[in-house]
Amino acid sequence: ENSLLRQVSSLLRRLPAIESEKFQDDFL
Amino acid sequence: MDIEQKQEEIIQQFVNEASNVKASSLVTVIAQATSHPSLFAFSEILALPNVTQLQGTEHSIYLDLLRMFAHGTWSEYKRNAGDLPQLKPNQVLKLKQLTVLTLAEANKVLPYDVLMQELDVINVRELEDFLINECMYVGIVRGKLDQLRRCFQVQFAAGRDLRPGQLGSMIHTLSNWLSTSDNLLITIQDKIKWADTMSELDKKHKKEAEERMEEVKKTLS
Amino acid sequence: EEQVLVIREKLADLYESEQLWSKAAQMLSGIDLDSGMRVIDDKFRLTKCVQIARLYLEDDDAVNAEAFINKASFMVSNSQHEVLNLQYKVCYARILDLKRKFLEAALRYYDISQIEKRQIGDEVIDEDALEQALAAAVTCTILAAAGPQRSRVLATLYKDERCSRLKIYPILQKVYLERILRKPEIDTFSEELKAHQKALLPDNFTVLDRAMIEHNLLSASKLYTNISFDELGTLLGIEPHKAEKIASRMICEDRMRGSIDQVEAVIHFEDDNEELQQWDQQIFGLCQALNDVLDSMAKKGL
Repeated sequence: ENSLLRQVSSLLRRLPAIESEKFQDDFL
Repeated sequence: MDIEQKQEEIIQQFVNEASNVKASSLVTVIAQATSHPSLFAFSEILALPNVTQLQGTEHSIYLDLLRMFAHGTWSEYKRNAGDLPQLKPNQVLKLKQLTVLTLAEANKVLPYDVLMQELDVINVRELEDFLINECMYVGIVRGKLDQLRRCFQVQFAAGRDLRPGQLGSMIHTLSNWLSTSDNLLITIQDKIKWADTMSELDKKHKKEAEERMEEVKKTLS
Repeated sequence: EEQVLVIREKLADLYESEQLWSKAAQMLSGIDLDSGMRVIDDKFRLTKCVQIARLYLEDDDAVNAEAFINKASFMVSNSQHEVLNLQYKVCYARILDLKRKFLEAALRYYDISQIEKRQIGDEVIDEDALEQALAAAVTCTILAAAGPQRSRVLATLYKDERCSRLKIYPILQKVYLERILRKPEIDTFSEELKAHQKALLPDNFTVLDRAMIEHNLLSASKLYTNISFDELGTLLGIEPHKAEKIASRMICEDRMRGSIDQVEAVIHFEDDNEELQQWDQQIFGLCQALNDVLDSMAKKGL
């Protein structure tokens, strides 16, 4: 199912959900 | 995912068309598919037997073109332009849109310099107008333009057709995600248990303290 | 008084036939509607007030028209005359429009456009009139100051499938989707506007300018984390200082989040959410996308 594979590929690209120094500080 | 829903019907339309025509007419179908403003997926058409049979015929450059639209980028097209058909403006536009999707696969922060080079764009205004009008407003990507840091922060990018070999790394990423999630759930459960235990201990300690206080009160009285 | 009334009405008819609307209105305004000398029923009073207001509105004279509509408002609630009531509503909407109370005007125009009856008294309500009211509602909503209530009205109009047939629909769609409107689109929209909707405001912006720049600034804030005013000016098709002026006012009025670095001539559009909330949003979006994939798999029987 190519459409599904494209959807999963797009989904995985959203990982990690967020990555930025500011986030690290706020997260800590 | 709404880009997938939008193009589902269009894919089906071209698959039906391509399934029932001879090689010479396939060329037209491929040209139409690679020009359609709302189509960004080509592997379904590529998978058709009569399309793969173009290999080795006089029309095989159209099969190569379809592969370029399924997996390639604008730079790759330029490097192989001699062996591929001349592109019309809306095909160029589409290949550049697909290039942004490929770039977004590797990074979530796309530097303007990389984008300008890959898309043959000469200034920031033109690049940002392209990203706004031809990518974000079309719905293939979502994100924020950061002029000070000269980069495009991608929040969502539609998936391109999978290149051979990509499936393995996807399965690997999914497995990692799964085990990370499992571990996270276990950790959370441990924390909950720890919290329950601690609260039991606190309650017990509190009860003992109150009993001791009662005793002392009795003794005093 | 009776004779005076008859003469005034005759003269007003003559002025009206000459399209001297304000003169006709002034002529009728001289009728003493509150005279104790004779019995005047409310219907007559209401009819005259609405008629005078309509005449003044033919000359876009909102001030005088409003005086008579305000008088009429005390009587209209008891009036059973649907034609008169409808005319009152139209006058009221037009006065709000002329006074640039665009959002209130839009709500009233929209209310008028939803009339179901096609015949009220001997007045036929034709589709064109309703379509005009709907288009006026869309125009006024677009011209209204950006904010949550305008967004709600935009959503209502965008979802009203009658709007998709309006010439103004492409603009409505872009405004609802918070997309940047480019100069050619704004010029097209401008051709549909009435004079007062393009009038110059005290701060030297036209009503249209302000509405469009505010809309485009909010749209840009959805696309950019920061942008230089030069680039913003190019993007919006206006001088950079105009963009800065309106942006600073919107930030002060808390209608847009952000900060302006005048030294660097850059505007920073702050995301409403802190990083952690953005993280939550991204996780939410991720889970939503995962569900979509699972739904697709279920649909395909996988």
